[in-house]
Amino acid sequence: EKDQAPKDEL
Amino acid sequence: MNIFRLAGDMTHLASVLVLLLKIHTIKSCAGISLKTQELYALVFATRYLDIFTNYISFYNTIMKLIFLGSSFSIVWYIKRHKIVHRSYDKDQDTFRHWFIVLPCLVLALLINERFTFKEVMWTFSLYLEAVAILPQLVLLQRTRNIDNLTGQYVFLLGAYRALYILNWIYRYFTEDHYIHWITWIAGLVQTLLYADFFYYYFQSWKNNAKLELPA
Repeated sequence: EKDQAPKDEL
Repeated sequence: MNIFRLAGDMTHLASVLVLLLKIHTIKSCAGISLKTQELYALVFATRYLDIFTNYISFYNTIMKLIFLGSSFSIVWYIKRHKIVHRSYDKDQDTFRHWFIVLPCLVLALLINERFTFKEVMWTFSLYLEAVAILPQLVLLQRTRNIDNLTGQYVFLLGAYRALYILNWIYRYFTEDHYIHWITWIAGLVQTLLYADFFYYYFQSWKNNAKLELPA
């Protein structure tokens, strides 16, 4: 099950 | 974190250091667009709203603080520092903020992943970052003698974006997540804006000639 990629970028 | 992401962040950091070196050591901001710098300060202020509420890693927090601190201090230097301010090409740096900020805000209100304040601000920061380099590119085109540090600053910024795209491609194949389409498209537009500059940058490098952008 796919989920939204975490916003861990700058 | 993959190698492309780290290289991208380090290139971004290097671009900021090159600009600070020029401003702090040489006490000059000649050829640097204050408009672009103000837009970047706005980009980071709106993107990192969750800096103290959403902890990701020590690295992440430190880098956010660096980008916030450096962007606002660069703006301060150009506007308020007695000596640095004198070298500012005010008459050449004529791009209007509102032509950039307003469309980005409208677009963020219309196209976003979720209609909440933080989410719209995050989306706005992505759209704004994509086009924030435009005043700088216009100023470069008007500048007869682009000095090495200014050329390197813009090159490093472009390289940072290109590396981020490689990072997304890598993540696409190694992670099992939905894609943030807004991030991809805004990032792609942003990188394409550098294509012309890259062309002339490599030409000047190959021919060992001074960098000059045709009007």
